[in-house]
Amino acid sequence: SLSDKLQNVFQKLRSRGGLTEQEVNDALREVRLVLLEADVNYKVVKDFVGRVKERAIGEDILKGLNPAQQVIKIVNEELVGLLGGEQAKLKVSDRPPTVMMVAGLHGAGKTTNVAKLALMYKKQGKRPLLVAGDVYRPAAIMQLRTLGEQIGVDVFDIGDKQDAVAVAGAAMHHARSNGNDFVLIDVAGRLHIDEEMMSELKRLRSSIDVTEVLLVVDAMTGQDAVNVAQQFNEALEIDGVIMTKMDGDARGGAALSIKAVTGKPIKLIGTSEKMDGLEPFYPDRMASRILG
Amino acid sequence: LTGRRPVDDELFDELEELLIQADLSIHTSTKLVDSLREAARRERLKESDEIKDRLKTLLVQILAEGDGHGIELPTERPAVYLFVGVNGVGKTTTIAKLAYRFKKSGMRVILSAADTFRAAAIDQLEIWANRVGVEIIKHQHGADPGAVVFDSIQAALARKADVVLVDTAGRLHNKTNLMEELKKVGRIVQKALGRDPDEVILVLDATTGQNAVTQAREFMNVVPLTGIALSKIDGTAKGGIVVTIKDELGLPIKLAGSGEQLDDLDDFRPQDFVEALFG
Ligand SMILES: Nc1nc2c(ncn2[C@@H]2O[C@H](COP(=O)(O)OP(=O)(O)OP(=O)(O)O)[C@@H](O)[C@H]2O)c(=O)[nH]1
Ligand SMILES: Nc1nc2c(ncn2[C@@H]2O[C@H](COP(=O)(O)OP(=O)(O)OP(=O)(O)O)[C@@H](O)[C@H]2O)c(=O)[nH]1
Ligand SMILES: [Mg+2]
Ligand SMILES: [Mg+2]
Repeated sequence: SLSDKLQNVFQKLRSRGGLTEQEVNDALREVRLVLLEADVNYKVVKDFVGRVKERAIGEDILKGLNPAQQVIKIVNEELVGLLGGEQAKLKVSDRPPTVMMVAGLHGAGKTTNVAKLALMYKKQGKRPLLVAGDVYRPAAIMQLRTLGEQIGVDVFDIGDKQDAVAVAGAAMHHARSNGNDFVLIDVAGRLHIDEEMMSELKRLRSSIDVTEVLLVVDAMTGQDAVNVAQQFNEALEIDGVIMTKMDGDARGGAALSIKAVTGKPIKLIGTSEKMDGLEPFYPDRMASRILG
Repeated sequence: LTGRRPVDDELFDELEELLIQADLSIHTSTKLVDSLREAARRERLKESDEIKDRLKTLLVQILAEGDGHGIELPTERPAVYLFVGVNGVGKTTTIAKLAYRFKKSGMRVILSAADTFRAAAIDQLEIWANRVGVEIIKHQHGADPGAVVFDSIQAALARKADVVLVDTAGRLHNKTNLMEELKKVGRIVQKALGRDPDEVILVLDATTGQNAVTQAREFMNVVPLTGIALSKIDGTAKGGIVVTIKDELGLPIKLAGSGEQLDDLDDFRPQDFVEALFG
């Protein structure tokens, strides 16, 4: 663990006071390695370690009694602070319905997790409507229909011969006449470098009044997380992130990279394939997971 | 990293940074850069281009070394290929692409819809079967995947099919019960065929970071993996973790998926891959 590694670095210290520059750098090197192993982006790690160093030196802790514990404390505080400090809530429109849209790379978990969101709102006594906006992937509409049936939430679709913006427009009419207060839109997976598909997302966002855009990201995403998050954020101005497959054992450093680079909070995590596998994101738990 | 520059620590640091940002593990990245430093010292390499080329050579060597790189059908028929991996990586789509390749070369292909769990998984594979023009063996949603596989192999034997491509449900490798289920599917293939599956392909998403190594290790523990299909290389992620996997586990990378359509599948080419790392 990072704690053991830092204890190793500092253990020769116990018999004398104060740290050498070398020992500070050795400690920071361990922090850097832990974060890189956890898939935190290289540049984000560099900035982060720089901040830790500033605080470590600034707080003069390195002359203190247990420098390892004090460095860990700083690392943890910085990490939790960067990850969002406290829980970030989903937006609610002051002019119903609240419209939420998921977006993200192929296979990230959009369809599965937008259905989980629908169940969450249903359990809160709301009247959610799922919208099958993926008109490309084979059986995508069928997939959302099946999940909708499982959880007892209506799924709106007009087939896969119409484009996504037409689907969304028709869905809004349906929602208004049907009294749905939450409209949750599933869309196709796409690459952030696919101009045509990114423009579809922009058109979706502008054609209907979307309250919340959630970027769906796989917890096992590596260094590329920053590129993806940056591009989706620039195109759409995302409101938050759902990090999926957190029931795996990926450390999830992408969460730190994404927050650091976009400033947008992780709001929810996917913790199973089942429809009840959606939980709030807790920065302190994520910090521990990233540090291993 | 372009143009001529001195062979110094800054160059080596930047090369290490490039590797790490490509998702090679720290261990692999450091090891490779250390060999470069050693080579530079020993051979008195003075040109930064020489260093870069040496690194490319080292990477290609790791990736190209050993056997098992192609997708070649065995002499026994039907050949049975199992596709495994965590959720959402591209197993079903990769199978569709490989079915298309085999069908074009005149083979009789059967798709085995052994993902009986995920919503509309069977529907998805069936649409692909229809588009490619190949047969599909499926049971109802919720059926035992082993029974589907057994049935598929029996059908392939009866119809003298050339190859059976088995789609399995995505599963996280830390879920013991799901890994046990996969082990059982592997055993059923053995019993039905009288030998191991001819290929057991781990599909890895190119956007995956260090967790891909754990995925490879854990899947290797339950089924006899023969290689990797690296999907979604048409994105911006480099997929460099396959270098670490090849180096540490010896698993060859056989295929690369570069899009969502049937013809977006190629044999993995180490040279092209390494060029793209530096691209
Ligand atoms: N274990 C686990 N699996 C998940 C989670 N979220 C989604 N999945 C699985 O991940 C796979 C992909 O999920 P989808 O919902 O189809 O992903 P998608 O983003 O809609 O995919 P595309 O529409 O093709 O872009 C499926 O097998 C899901 O069951 C999660 O939190 N945990
Ligand atoms: N851009 C791109 N997308 C791909 C590639 N391979 C698969 N996909 C997409 O990735 C998504 C998931 O593909 P699937 O084939 O359903 O993945 P899977 O592993 O079978 O997923 P589960 O069965 O849910 O575990 C789909 O949207 C595919 O179109 C690829 O090489 N490039
Ligand atoms: Mg989907
Ligand atoms: Mg599948």
